Amino acid sequence: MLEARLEQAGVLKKVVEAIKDLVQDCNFDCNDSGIALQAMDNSHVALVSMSLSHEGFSPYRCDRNIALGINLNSLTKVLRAAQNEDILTLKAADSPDSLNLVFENTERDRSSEYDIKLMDIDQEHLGIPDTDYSATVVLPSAEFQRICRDLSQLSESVTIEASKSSVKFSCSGDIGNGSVNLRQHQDLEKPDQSTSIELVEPVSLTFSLKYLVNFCKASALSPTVKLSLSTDVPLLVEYKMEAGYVRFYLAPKIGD
Amino acid sequence: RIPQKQINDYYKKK
Repeated sequence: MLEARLEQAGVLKKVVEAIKDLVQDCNFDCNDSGIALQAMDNSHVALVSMSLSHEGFSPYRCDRNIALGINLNSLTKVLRAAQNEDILTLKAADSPDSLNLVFENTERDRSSEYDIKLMDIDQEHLGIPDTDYSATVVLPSAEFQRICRDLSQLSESVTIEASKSSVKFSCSGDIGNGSVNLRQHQDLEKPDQSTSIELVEPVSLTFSLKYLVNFCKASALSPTVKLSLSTDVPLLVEYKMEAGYVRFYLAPKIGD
Repeated sequence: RIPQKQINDYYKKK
């Protein structure tokens, strides 16, 4: 059986909020190392991969591999009943028909209990190899969100160009064009506000802004986001959590 | 319009 207690329900709330507009139904794969999820969007252009390590739970117990097939809309409805600071306990049997969720406030004088019906989801898993990317950019997640939102007003796609000292986001559309250039800089007082670039070779790739705007719904998970780019490889957009991550992979546009 | 590739073109089924 699965029994996993999360100190802050807000973590799961934010994870689900981050991915629910990209995928509707998905398996939460539970085993002794933690809870993971991999799913593609309907058009197979983007893929989300989420991991919550057992270290993020206390206690965590899962003796066998259990796949929890969940409709994320249903899970969102139930998680709305949890405060961010509530303690959340997930429970499921070995071959479960439902997932049990208990929310307790920090004073422990209120507890709410919900069960969500599970579904059988036949999901294909893709093997994602370790990749040495040509460029890795770390920037504030709020900054990335603003750039994607602003450029999406002008165009369907954005070109991301990483060079040694800067990263440029540019687009062109019917009403005109726009670009945002971020220079590598270190903010010693507020490290989360820094922009860092690790470059093996310069790279320039074009991506759909619709998906990037969607990925930015994960901004609440982390103050920074990491973009990893290589020519003719999907973009990796990673939000790190205390004991896990949400990663998005986005296939590039071609013929640019 | 710029053509869009799919994730399956890069990563294969496990």
